[in-house]
Order: sequence, then structure tokens, then C-alpha cells
Amino acid sequence: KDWALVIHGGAGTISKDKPDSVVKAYKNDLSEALAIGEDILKSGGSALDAVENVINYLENNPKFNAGKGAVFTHDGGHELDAAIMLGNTREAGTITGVKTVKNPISLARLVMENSKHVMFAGDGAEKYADKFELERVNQEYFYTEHRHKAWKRALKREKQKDAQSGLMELTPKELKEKYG
Amino acid sequence: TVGAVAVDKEGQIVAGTSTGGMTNKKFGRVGDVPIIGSGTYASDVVAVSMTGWGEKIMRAVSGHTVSAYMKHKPASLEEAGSYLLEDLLNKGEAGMIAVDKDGNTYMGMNTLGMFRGAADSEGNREVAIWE
Repeated sequence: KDWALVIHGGAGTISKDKPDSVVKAYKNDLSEALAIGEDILKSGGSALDAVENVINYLENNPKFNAGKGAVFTHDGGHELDAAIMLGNTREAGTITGVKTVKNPISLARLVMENSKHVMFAGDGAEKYADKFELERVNQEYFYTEHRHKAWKRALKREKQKDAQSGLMELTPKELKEKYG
Repeated sequence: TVGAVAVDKEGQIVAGTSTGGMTNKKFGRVGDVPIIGSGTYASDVVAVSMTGWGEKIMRAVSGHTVSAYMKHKPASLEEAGSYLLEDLLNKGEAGMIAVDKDGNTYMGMNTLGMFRGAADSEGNREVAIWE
């Protein structure tokens, strides 16, 4: 084979009772992402460009947990990670915990191609991004309704769990009082 | 989490992954994606991108395990993927995409589903979510 490409948009307990229209929309977006990479590879473009551009598309698509559509941290913000690696030379670039980089995979590639290091974290990664013409956004950019709801549910579950485990630690006497 | 792996006409073989991490994440927790050799890895034989339960994927050093299994067993990409997803990792923990230097593609999971797609120069093309 001249070229080959595989993509993913995340794995997990993807419920099967999603409406057909939603399933269709997801498959349509996956097909669009695939087409971006196919066009690049078909015309002799590099695997690096195919991987970066496909992932940019998926980062910009609010359906997927990356870039816009990223999940919420405990504190209600967004912290993004990305990595890219070229197997032939084992060059790699990775970043973790960035908050204002619209397309983290593009920063990871800049790390791979411009730094002697492999990994940058948090504020350092943000400062490294300042050296390049990279699109920066504020945290609101990453907001999506469905992730916000998931975050609220997670906080609620955590509170219930804490309350429950808190009760377990009480003595029978305290427990009685607890229920005062 | 989103990912892509590709091999091009020049034989360049690349893996990439990007993620928003885990809902309700605290204390700067880092998952498998930015850990080279775990959620993202490429060698001269295979490129791998993982998704799922980061802590489990990291403990299995997943991407590197697939490459080492192929090189030293030796084994096919299919066999290496099954080894990782069925022998090392548990049900419900991960999905994996990979491509080897010959353009063989792999999409496997031990979860209920994985948003995925594959295409190659021989006209094979697939998009799927569940089995």
C-alpha cells in the first residue's frame, strides 16, 4: 500500500440508544475527518500533515473531547493534552495541561520540530506557545452545554459519595446525632 | 480524546493524539495521551493512538508494548493489538488504533464502542462506532 490512515474520536460506553440522527451526525463527522487525511495522503502529502490536520478537525468539532468540546476539570476549567510522534526517527513532541491553545496537537508538533525537549507542561507549555504564531483562545471557547451538564453530574455524584463515606466514618453515637 | 495514525508514500509513520482529559479532573492529573509510549507512540514498525482509562493505558505502557510485541515476538499488528486489549488490559478500559509500516490498519477496543474510521490507498474505507 502507498498510504493508510486510521482515526478515532474516543472510546467508552457509547450508549446504543442514541437517536439515529445523532449516530448519523457522528459518522458523518468521522467521514469528513477521514477525507481530510485521505486528500493529503492521496496527493503525496506527509503522514505528519495528515495526522495534524485530521486531529485539528476533530479538536474543532464540539462533539469530541479535545479542543472545543473538552470536558471540565473539577475547578470548572479546561486543561488540554496532546502528543505526536514520528516513528522513523522517534522524534516526538507532547504537551500537557494547556488552557489557551486552540489546537494542542499543533503545539505538540511545534515542540517536536523546534525544541530539543519532548514534553512541556502547564504554564511552561503556554510560554513556549507564545514563541509561535499559534491561535490562542480563552477558556470560554472550549465550553459546550453537554460537557457542562456532565461536569455538574460528576460534582453531584462526588458530593453524594463524600457524604456517604463521611457517614461511614462516624461512630454509631455520632451517626445518631448526625441524623439529629 | 481524538487520535490519528498514518503511513505515507515516503514510508513516514506517525501517531498523534489530543484530549480534554477526564471530567472533574483534579490536582493537575495527567492521563496517557501526552505520555510517549503509553497513549501515543510510533516506532519504525507501527504507530499507535490509545483512548479510554488513562491510568490503565499508562500502566500497560500500551503503545510501546504493541511495538515491542510486534518486533520481538515477532507478531502481526493484529496479534499485538489483541495481546494488549485482551491479555493486558481489562474489559471496558481502552480502544486502540494503529497502522504498521506496510499499511495494515487496526481498530480494536474492549469497550462498548469507539468512534473510528480507516482508509487506505487500495480503496478500503470504513467508519464505525460500535462493533
